[in-house]
Amino acid sequence: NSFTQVVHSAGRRFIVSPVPESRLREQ
Amino acid sequence: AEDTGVRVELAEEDDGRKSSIALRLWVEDAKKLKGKSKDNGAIEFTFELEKETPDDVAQEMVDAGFFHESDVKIIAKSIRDRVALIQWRRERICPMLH
Repeated sequence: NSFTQVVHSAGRRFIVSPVPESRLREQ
Repeated sequence: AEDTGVRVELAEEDDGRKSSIALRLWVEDAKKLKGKSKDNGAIEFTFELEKETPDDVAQEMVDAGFFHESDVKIIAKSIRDRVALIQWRRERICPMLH
């Protein structure tokens, strides 16, 4: 989706996407 | 596993055979980190079980700007705990493969 970001570092690929609300711990 | 404030989970189902596994890491409790982390969301990456160490990946996340240098150990520990659990499960569930 459009919120996904790909970051390359030291040959590794990190895919960054939003954490679904349901997975966030309640504060 | 100890609550590090950083959650690491499998990003795909583990078939017990692959040497690399996809993991997803996110911050559940930013107060447990020493440095300020960017609001990263969930970071998905692959981890080579035989070749890599959690410390290497944690350092790469710091180098990529996701976390502050002072949190490299807590990130590494979070990954290490999850990887240990995955390996324990593999040995228990698929002992013939090991």
